[in-house]
Formats: sequence, structure tokens, C-alpha cells
Amino acid sequence: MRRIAVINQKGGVGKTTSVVNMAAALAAMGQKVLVIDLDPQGHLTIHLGHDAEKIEKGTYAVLAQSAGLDESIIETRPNLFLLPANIHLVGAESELVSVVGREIILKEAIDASQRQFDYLFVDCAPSLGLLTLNALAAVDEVMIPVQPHFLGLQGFGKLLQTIELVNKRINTSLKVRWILLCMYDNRLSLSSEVKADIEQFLASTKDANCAWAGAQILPVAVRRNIKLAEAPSYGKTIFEYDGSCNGAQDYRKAAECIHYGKLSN
Amino acid sequence: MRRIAVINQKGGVGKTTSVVNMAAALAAMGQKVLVIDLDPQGHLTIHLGHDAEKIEKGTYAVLAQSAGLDESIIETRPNLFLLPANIHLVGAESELVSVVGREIILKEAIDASQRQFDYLFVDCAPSLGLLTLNALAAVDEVMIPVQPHFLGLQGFGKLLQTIELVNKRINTSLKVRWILLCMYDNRLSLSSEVKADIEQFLASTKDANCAWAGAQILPVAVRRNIKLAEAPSYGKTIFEYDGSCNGAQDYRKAAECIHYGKLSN
Ligand SMILES: Nc1ncnc2c1ncn2[C@@H]1O[C@H](COP(=O)(O)OP(=O)(O)OP(=O)(O)O)[C@@H](O)[C@H]1O
Ligand SMILES: Nc1ncnc2c1ncn2[C@@H]1O[C@H](COP(=O)(O)OP(=O)(O)OP(=O)(O)O)[C@@H](O)[C@H]1O
Ligand SMILES: [Mg+2]
Ligand SMILES: [Mg+2]
Repeated sequence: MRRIAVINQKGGVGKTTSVVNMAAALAAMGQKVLVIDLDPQGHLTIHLGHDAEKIEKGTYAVLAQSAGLDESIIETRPNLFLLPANIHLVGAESELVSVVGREIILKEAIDASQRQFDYLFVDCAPSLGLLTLNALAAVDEVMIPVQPHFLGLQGFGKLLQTIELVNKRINTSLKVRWILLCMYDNRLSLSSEVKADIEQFLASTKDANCAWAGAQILPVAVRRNIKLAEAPSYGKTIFEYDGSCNGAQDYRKAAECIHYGKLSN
Repeated sequence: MRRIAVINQKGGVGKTTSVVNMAAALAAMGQKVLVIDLDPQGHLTIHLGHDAEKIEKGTYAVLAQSAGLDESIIETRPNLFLLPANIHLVGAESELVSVVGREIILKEAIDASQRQFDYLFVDCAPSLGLLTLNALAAVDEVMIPVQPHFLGLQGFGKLLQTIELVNKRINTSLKVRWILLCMYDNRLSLSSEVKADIEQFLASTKDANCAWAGAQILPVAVRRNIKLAEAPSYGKTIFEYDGSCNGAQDYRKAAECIHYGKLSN
């Protein structure tokens, strides 16, 4: 199973939108995909059309160890399974603070699962707190969605430092795999400037022995497309809402890239 | 002094951009304005052109009570003063957890100040944690920037509940005053739908005895405008970067609205 955490402490860059639509595209390709909502806002759960307030067993129950993963997941679409979030998740971070091995609670729950999946995606909150650390400890790959704006780049260093620390102290297989450009508008010079900045940074660290040495910018950028912002209000993936729009095309190609390791023609 | 906290736990909706540019517009109108960076990302500090890593005394030192407010603020523009954030602020939330009266530390520091300001704006992180509670305890008015997207509305209820709790238990003068529509595009039906949703909600609670009973949507919406995203990379306000663009016009009008209580002609 490929385990991927989608993380960026900068808010509103496209984390939830990317998890929903990448996972849906992979599920449509026949892959069995599990997505975990690790954000107390519960936007992944809501985006997929579920009522966060009605969820009894979800991510919080799994982290509090009052329920196992297998009994808590719901099949939200064919081949697509969700561990939903509810409002209780907001208390998990402070409750975990004094638990021994607090960073690996989620990993333990995933490792104990008897289910077979091809992919796991974890949607994180815009923070580098204990919940996000649990995600980093539980996966092998990190995908960092970035909005091509100046402020969107500022937290990059801190994010990579945190990933490096988790790699050194908790999870030696953790690697930054992809940087995903979201809300990209190639008519704007800002978009290509930010892209060039990231490329330059990655080139300068290619040989270094660090957790992001092999990271690449995904060759597919997700263009800004209002349909991606409309789909969640119907609880739909972009493929269900408008399967031929730019958003659907971009996420389908991005999923192929993730799956085959490169852009297929 | 009017004290305004700019809050929304949804990430990337325009909190920092609004604090910088509203404050700059009011300062240009001759008002003496203090802005406080309460987000460990330090984006307010960076947007105004300061290096967060070089800040010795900032918000963290004030919260840790190792420095007073007056000695920690810097005059960043004429009439515009900043209490900057540095990387240490990320530790403040967990350090404050066991402090007696942990929610009113910031309020105490502001009340102890000998300086005279006309306006105080507090830029908050995308969370409802202890730092944000400190902001809510220290101000009288709340401004909620909203991106006119479905996911942007989801946390609204939780945000209002938190404000109501602070109003009941810690700060009885706390009121939601303005909802500011950011990144607004009036060609998109989603924008007007979300605006209508908010208007309907506010109308239904007009007479209720709650902290948001008197809230209104600011009559000026801030249109989506890439120059607002370019300005921070030069450490400039929108007025310094391009004083005649839509972004500058909208924030100038919005500031007039805040100051005069209604749209001036
Ligand atoms: N490519 C796109 N084009 C247009 N709108 C988009 C795009 N991707 C995401 N959006 C919208 O932008 C907003 C932010 O996206 P999203 O909520 O996925 O970001 P996030 O990083 O998960 O936010 P948070 O930090 O709050 O978790 C949402 O309203 C979403 O619908
Ligand atoms: N009206 C606008 N038009 C275009 N871009 C904008 C507009 N307002 C803000 N932006 C850009 O959108 C991004 C998000 O805005 P900003 O950082 O101010 O939001 P925030 O709510 O403070 O985010 P966070 O939750 O991470 O603190 C930034 O890159 C900013 O430059
Ligand atoms: Mg999200
Ligand atoms: Mg901000």
C-alpha cells in the first residue's frame, strides 16, 4: 500500500480538494483507496457528502483507541473508503499530548488494519501540530500542495524541517515525493515565478541526504477552476460534478502521474 | 481605541491581506494603527517587509511576559505600528496551556501599554486555539474574512459558537461586527450564492441575544486581484505596490466603511 500524506500548514492551498479528487481518480482506475480526514474542520468528510455531525466512529475514536480502523471506515464510493472526522477531533490534539508515543498512534491503528488497500491518503489541517505529526509518522510519501503565491512559499522551509525531524527520529522511510501546484494560472507571471523558485530550490538540494532530496514538482499543475470550488457544495467529486472540465482533466492526469510515476501520454 | 480581531479558522481566506491593507489605508487617513501578528507563520510580519527570523522582541516575548508591548512594537510605516511574530511564537500555545488566566495574557499586555492608538488589528492563525482565544479576549469587534466558496462557509457555525463562549465567559463586550467578502468575483454564481447564504443567516439571527446579532456583511467586497498576491513578495502594502488597482480601491473603500460605519460616497 502506498501511504501519502497531503500537508501544508499554509491554509487554503488545495489539500482537501486534491485528496478528494486524486483519490476519486485512482478509485476510478480500479485502485482501492482509503482516505483519512485528520482535519478537525472535517472538510474531507463534508466534501465527500457526509454529515460530520452524524459520524459516531471516526478518526477521533481511532486516535482515542475506542474503536479500530476497520470498524470505523465507510465505503463512500466504489473502491473509495473514508475514515471520517467529526467535531470531537478538535479535542484529540490536547488529549494526545501526554500519551506515551503520541506521534505513532495513527500509524499503529493503520498497521493493525486487516483491510487491503492500494493507496492511503491523509488530509491534514493547516498546522504542524500533533495530528499532522501522526500523519507524517504513518506514511512513506509526502505530497505538498502549493498555491503559486509568495505567502504560500513562506512556510516551506519550516515544513521541510519538520519532515526532516520526523524522518530522523520517528519514521526513516518518510520522503517528500511531490510538490503539487494548485490554483495555477499560467497567464500570471507570479505562477511561473513561484514555480521557478521551487524548481531552483529542489535542484540545489538534489544530492543532499535529506528527506526531500528526491522531491519533484508534479508535471501536471491543477489550474484554477471554479467548478472545483462548486463541487463540494453538492458533496461531489469533480468527476461526478463535471467530468470534462479543466479540474477533472487535471486531477485525472495528476492521478495517472502519481500511479505510473510519470506523465502518461 | 477600536480593537478588531480578524479571524477565520478556514485557511487562506484573506485574513493577513485584509489586516495589512485595511491598517495601511486607515494609517494613510491619519489614524494611528497598531497591528499584532498572532500567527506563528509570521505572514503579517513578512508581508510588511520584515524578516521574522531577525525579530528579537515580538509577540512571543510579550505573551511569555519577558517583554512589554511598548518596547516590542516597531513603526513599520508612518502611523502604522507592528508587534511582529517570530518562530518562537509556535511554542507559545503549548506553553500557555497551564498558565492561570491563559486566555487574557494578550489583553493584559495591551491594557498595560502607555501608547495611544486609534485602531488595533490582530491577525490570527487559521485555528481556534489558545492564541486565537487571546485575540478574542482582547478585542471588542470581530471581523470575519470569508472566501465565497462552499468550504469557506463550513466552519462558520463553530467560529460563532467560540465567539459566543468567549463573550459569555471572558469578554462580555465581544461582538461580531463585520463579515468581509474576499476574493470576490461577481461573474461567478458561487460568489453571489454564498453571499445570499450569509445574508439569510444574519437576517435570521438579527434579534437574537447573541454575539453576532448585529453583524453585517461589509458593503464593500474585495475582488480577486492578483496584485494583492504579488505585493507581499516585495514586502509592500497594496497602496505601495499599485495604488490604483482594484485591490487598492477595494481596501481603501473597506477602510472608509470601517471608519465611518457606512459607505461614504
Ligand atoms: N484549482 C482550484 N481552483 C479553484 N478553486 C479551488 C481549487 N482548488 C481548491 N479550490 C477551492 O479553494 C478553497 C481552498 O481549497 P481547500 O479547502 O481544498 O484547501 P485546503 O488546503 O484543504 O484548506 P485548509 O488549509 O483550510 O484545509 C476551497 O474553497 C476549494 O473549493
Ligand atoms: N483579493 C485577493 N485576490 C487575489 N489573491 C488574494 C486576495 N486576497 C488574498 N490573496 C492571496 O491569497 C492567499 C491567501 O491570503 P492570506 O494569506 O491573506 O489568507 P489568510 O487567511 O491570512 O491565510 P492563513 O489562513 O494561512 O493565515 C495569499 O497568497 C494572498 O496573497
Ligand atoms: Mg483542507
Ligand atoms: Mg494569514
